[in-house]
Amino acid sequence: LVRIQKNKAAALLRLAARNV
Amino acid sequence: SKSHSQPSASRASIGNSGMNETGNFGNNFIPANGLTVTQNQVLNLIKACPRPEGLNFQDLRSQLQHMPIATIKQAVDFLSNEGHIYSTVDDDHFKST
Repeated sequence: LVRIQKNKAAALLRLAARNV
Repeated sequence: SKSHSQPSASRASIGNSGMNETGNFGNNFIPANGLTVTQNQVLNLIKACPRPEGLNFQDLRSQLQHMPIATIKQAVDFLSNEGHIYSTVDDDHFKST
């Protein structure tokens, strides 16, 4: 579960970085 | 040669890297969201999967039989790099962000 949450958080950060 | 062009130059390189990557997939039609048709197909299948662990790579292959495995992998890698999808229980299961 921790792994999944970490991956999701990292993906959200990448997505956010692309949309700056 | 102009020193004040530095910030815009770095911004441009960020934008260009994304465009170059989409170009690598050999799909010249780019829809409104900036993804290729292939990338959209893969993303939509992953979005449509109701399972909590997400869609696995075998499912993608069986639902995109017309598509070479390498093409599917490229699309998955791209979507993952861009943050549209993330891996869950293992590196073969994906959910959309």
